[in-house]
Amino acid sequence: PASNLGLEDIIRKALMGNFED
Amino acid sequence: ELSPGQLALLKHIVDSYDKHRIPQDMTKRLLQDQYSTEENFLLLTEMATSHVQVLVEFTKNIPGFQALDHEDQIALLKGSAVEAMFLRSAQMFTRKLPHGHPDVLEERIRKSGISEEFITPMFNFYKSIGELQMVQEEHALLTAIAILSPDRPYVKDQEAVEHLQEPVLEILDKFCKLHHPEDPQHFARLLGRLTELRTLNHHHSEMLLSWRVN
Repeated sequence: PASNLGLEDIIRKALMGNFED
Repeated sequence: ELSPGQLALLKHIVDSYDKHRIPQDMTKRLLQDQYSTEENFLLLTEMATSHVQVLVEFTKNIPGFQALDHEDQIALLKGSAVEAMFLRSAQMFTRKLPHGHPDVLEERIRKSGISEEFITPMFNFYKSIGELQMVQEEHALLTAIAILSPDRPYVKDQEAVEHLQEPVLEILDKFCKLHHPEDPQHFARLLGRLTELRTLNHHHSEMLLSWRVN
C-alpha cells in the first residue's frame, strides 16, 4: 500500500504515472 | 497588464491546480464519525500520500517541468512536497467551510498525536495565510513558485529551474499589482509566506518522528 512507501517512492511512481493506473 | 503569453500561462497553471485535488470521498471521510488515534494517523497518512500524487500531477502540467532532468524533477518535488501540502491545507482552513467543519478538522489534527510544539506554528501559518485573503490564482502561482525553487538540495541544473520559476514570479507580481492596488506590499507578503513554509518544512521531519514515537 502507498502508506508504506517513502516520499521519494511515491513521487517516482506518480511521475511514471503508475498511481493513475 | 499581463501579456497574452502571461495570461495563457496563468490560466494553464490555475486550471491544472483546480483539476488536481485530493479526491472528495477522502476529504469527506475527514468529517465523518469519531476516529481512534490510530485511525486518525492512517487517514492523515493516506491523505498525505494522495496529496503527493496530486502535487505530482499538477507539477507535470507546469510548462517545461517535464523537460527538466529527471532526477532534478524528483529533487524539486521532494524539496517542496511538504510546503505545497501546508499551502493546500491552509487554503482548506481559510476557505468558507460549512458551519462547524473547520472545528472538526482542527480537532482531528490536534488529536492526531502530533505534539503541540509543532501544531501551534502550523495553525499560526494557516492564520497568516488567512489574513492575506488569497484568491485561487495566488494559491496556484505560489505553489508553482515553491515547487520551482532552484535552491533545493540535489538540484543539478539550477539555471534551468530558475528559467521556469522567473516567469511565474513575474506573473504573480503583476497579478498582485492589478488585484491589490491598495497594498503595494502584497507580493512581498506572499513571498514572505514562502519563508514561513521553509521553516515549517524544516521542522517537518522532526514532527513526523515525534508523531511516530507517540
